[in-house]
Amino acid sequence: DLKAAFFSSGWLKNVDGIYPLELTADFLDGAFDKKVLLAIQPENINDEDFNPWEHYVVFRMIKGSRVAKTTKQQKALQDAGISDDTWYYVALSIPTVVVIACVVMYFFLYLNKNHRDIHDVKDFAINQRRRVLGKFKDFKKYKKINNRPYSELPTHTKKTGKQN
Amino acid sequence: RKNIVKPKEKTTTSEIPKPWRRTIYSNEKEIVTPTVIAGVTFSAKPPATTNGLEPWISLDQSGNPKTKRPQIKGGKTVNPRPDYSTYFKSVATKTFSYDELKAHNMEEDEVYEELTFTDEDDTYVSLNPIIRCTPQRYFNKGPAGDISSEPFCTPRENKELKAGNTYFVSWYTRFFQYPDSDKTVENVQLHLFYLKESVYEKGLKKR
Repeated sequence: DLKAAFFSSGWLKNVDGIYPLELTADFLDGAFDKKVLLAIQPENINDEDFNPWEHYVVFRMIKGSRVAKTTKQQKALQDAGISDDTWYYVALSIPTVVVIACVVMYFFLYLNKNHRDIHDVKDFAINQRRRVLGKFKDFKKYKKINNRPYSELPTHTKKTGKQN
Repeated sequence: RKNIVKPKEKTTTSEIPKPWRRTIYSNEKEIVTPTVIAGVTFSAKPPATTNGLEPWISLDQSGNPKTKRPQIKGGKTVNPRPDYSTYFKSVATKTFSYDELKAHNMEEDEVYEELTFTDEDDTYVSLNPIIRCTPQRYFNKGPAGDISSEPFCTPRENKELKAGNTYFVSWYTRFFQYPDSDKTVENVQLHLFYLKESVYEKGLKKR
């Protein structure tokens, strides 16, 4: 009934047949969208007998999408030369620091190239690789041969009398 | 570097249309003050000469005003001004008996009824430039689309209306009449109610 109405236009001249309905944001009660029923009450029907579902239209009221445009304030700030593009500086500075660090490391290594001995590291890396094969004497198959890297080819020997 | 968006300068006329005077009902002088609502000027001074191609204002389905400019293309008028036929005329039936009419093909006891349409008083109605709502522009609503939207023409059912905007609600003025006479109701009131929606009705539409 009428008590549930959150907006009433007051009595309008019916002869106009038109009403400019201004939807304000507080109609939404903080929600993003609301389903709203628009009803019309002629003057010969009093408030108690009025049934909103008799002559009505249902529409959806939404807050509307907000486009992130440079608003007037931002534009005015930019015109005044105040621009808050700190993130520019951050975006630019990080790669610059990385590049400078690389260059410094390069020159540091280049200058120390004769004062450097990493054979232990190199050997360790190669041993790691050899570890895949392991030591020959450990191989069961080659246990009797002395460190021959190749497997022996089959040999066809003549049969001795004893074997006949 | 992001180019600064320079919106085009909107030509806004800050000038308020000036009041103008006219004579109504043959001898009564009146000062009319135009008002601008949502970009539409109501009670504007009519042009001195009319050629039927003056711009008029239509409403889209949500109730937004749209300016229409009639043009003559190929002998036909495109976007003509709305024609309300007899929706805003008051109809009277006049009966003629045989004695009054004496038609040669009329029986003696026959009665002839004639409908006469009288124009409405458009002294003030003509100041409204927006298209008026007539039963022709009703639409169907409801889940099955079988309920007429009478007396409303705008806004349409389930339209999305944005907060902060102004929409024109239009209804057929002669829809409400006093029960004991066919006089049109003088005043009406509009009300807005919240509707509770089931999750199903709300749907999963992403905001």
